Amino acid sequence: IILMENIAKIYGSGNTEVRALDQVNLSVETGEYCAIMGPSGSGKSTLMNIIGCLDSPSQGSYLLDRVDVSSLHDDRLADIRNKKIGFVFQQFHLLPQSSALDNTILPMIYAGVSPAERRDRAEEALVRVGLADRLQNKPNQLSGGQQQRVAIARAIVNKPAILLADEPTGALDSRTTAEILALFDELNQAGMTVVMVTHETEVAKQTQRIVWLKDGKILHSHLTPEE
Amino acid sequence: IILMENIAKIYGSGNTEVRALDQVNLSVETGEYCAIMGPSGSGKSTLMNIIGCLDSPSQGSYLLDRVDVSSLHDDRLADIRNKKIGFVFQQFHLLPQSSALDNTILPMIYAGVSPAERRDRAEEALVRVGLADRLQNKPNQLSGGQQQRVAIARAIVNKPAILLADEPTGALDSRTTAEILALFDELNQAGMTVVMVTHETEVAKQTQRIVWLKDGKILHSHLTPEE
Ligand SMILES: Nc1ncnc2c1ncn2[C@@H]1O[C@H](COP(=O)(O)OP(=O)(O)OP(=O)(O)O)[C@@H](O)[C@H]1O
Ligand SMILES: Nc1ncnc2c1ncn2[C@@H]1O[C@H](COP(=O)(O)OP(=O)(O)OP(=O)(O)O)[C@@H](O)[C@H]1O
Ligand SMILES: [Mg+2]
Ligand SMILES: [Mg+2]
Repeated sequence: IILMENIAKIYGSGNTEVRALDQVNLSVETGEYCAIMGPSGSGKSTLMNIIGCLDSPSQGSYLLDRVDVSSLHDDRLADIRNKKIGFVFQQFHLLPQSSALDNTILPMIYAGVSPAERRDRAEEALVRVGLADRLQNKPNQLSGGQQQRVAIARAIVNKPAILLADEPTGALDSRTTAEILALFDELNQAGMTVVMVTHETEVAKQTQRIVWLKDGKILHSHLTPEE
Repeated sequence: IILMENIAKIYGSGNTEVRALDQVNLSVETGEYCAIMGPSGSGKSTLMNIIGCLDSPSQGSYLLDRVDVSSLHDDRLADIRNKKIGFVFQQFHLLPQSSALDNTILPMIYAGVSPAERRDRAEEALVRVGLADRLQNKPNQLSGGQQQRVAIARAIVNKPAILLADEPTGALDSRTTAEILALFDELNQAGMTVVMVTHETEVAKQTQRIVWLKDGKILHSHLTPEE
C-alpha cells in the first residue's frame, strides 16, 4: 500500500545542505503493523509527513495504494489524504479554539458525513480513548496526554486505510499507553495498516516489523521486534 | 526551597467543577532531585505551572525560597521567576520565529547579561545538549527532540536555583535521554534543585525521591525510586 523508491528530502543547499532523508526505499503491505525507530533527528517525522502526503519529497517516487501521489496537487491530494490516511502528530496539532468533539468531527466534514452521524461517531471515538467526560473541553483545558488522545480519536474516525502515528504514546502514562496500544492492535486486526514512530521498546514490541532510520537513511528495513 | 500548603486549583464551578489540584501539601529542600509521577490528567503539569509561578493557585499558600509568591504580581513575580526558575515545558514553547541561539539567549536578556557574554553562554549550552550544528535553525527546522533540547539549553542558561522539567525526555531516543539525564544529574550535583515530571520508570530511577499524584491529590509524598 506504500511504495517509495529512492526518496530524498533535502533542506538548504551547498554547505548548509541537510539530507533529512536520503535514498529511502520503503514498501509496506496492506495490513502491516510497522514501527519506525531511530535516533533523534534521524528523519522519522520527515518520513511520516511524506507518507501522509503532508510534504513532498525532493527526489524519488511514492505510490500510495498504487496511485502516484507525487504527480498530485492540492484538492486531489487533500482528497486522497482525507480518505486514506489518519494522522497522529508528534505535537498533536488540534484546533485550539475547538472542543475535543469538534476537533474529532473535522475529518468527517471533509468526507461528507451527515451532521447527526458524525456527532455520534466522534463521541464514540472519544469514549474509546477514555475522554467521555471531556467532550466540550478545548485543548488548553486538557492535559498533554488528553490532547494526544483527542488526536488519536480524530485520526481513526474516518476509518482510514493507513494510520500514521508519530510518538502516539510519548506523553501517556503506562496504563493509558496500554489502552491506546490495545486500540491500535484492534484496528490493525480489523485490517488497518499501522505505521508508528516510536523510541520506546515496549511499544515496538507490539508491532510486527521495525524499520530503523539513521541520518536520513534506512539502516534496517525488516527487523523483528525480538532484537 | 518549595513550601506549599493546602494548594488547590479549581476549574469551572458547580457541576462542571474540576479540581485539577486538591489539598496539595508539598515541601522540597534545596538540592533535592525529585520526580513527579502519576496518571494522565492527574495534575502534574498544573502543579508544575504553579511551582514555576506561571499560574496561581485557587487556594492555599506557596513559599518559594521563603518568599510568599501568592502575594506577588506581574513584574515582581516575573523577576523572581526569571532569576530562580528554569522551565522545560511538555510542549517546548520556543519562539517560532527565532533561531535556537536566540531562543536560548532570551532568559539572559531579562537578567541583564551583556550581549557578548550571553552569546557565548547560549552557544555553550547548545553544544552541551548536542546541537552545535543547529544554532541558526528555527524550531520548524528542528526535529521534536532537537526542539526539546533547545528548551533544555534555554532553561539552564541563567543557572537557576530550581530546574522544573515536564517530560524533558519524552520525545528523545534512549541515547539522547541518557545524555540529557547525565546533564541534569551534573546540575543537581552542583547544587541545583531539580523537579521533573516523568512517566518513565527509567527516568525516575535517576532521581532521589518520587511524589505520586492521583486525581489532583498527593498519594505518596516520599517514595524512593526502588519500588
Ligand atoms: N483550563 C482548564 N479548564 C478545565 N480543566 C482543565 C484546565 N486545565 C487543565 N484541566 C484539567 O485538569 C486536569 C489535570 O491536568 P494536567 O495537565 O495537570 O494533567 P497531567 O498530569 O499533566 O496529565 P498528562 O500526563 O496527560 O500531561 C485534567 O483533567 C484537565 O482536563
Ligand atoms: N525545514 C527544515 N530546514 C532545515 N532542516 C530541517 C528542516 N526540517 C527538518 N530538518 C532537519 O531534518 C532532520 C530530521 O528531522 P526529523 O524531524 O524528521 O527527525 P526525527 O527523527 O523525527 O527526530 P525526533 O526523534 O527528535 O523527533 C533534523 O536534523 C532536522 O534538523
Ligand atoms: Mg520527530
Ligand atoms: Mg502534563
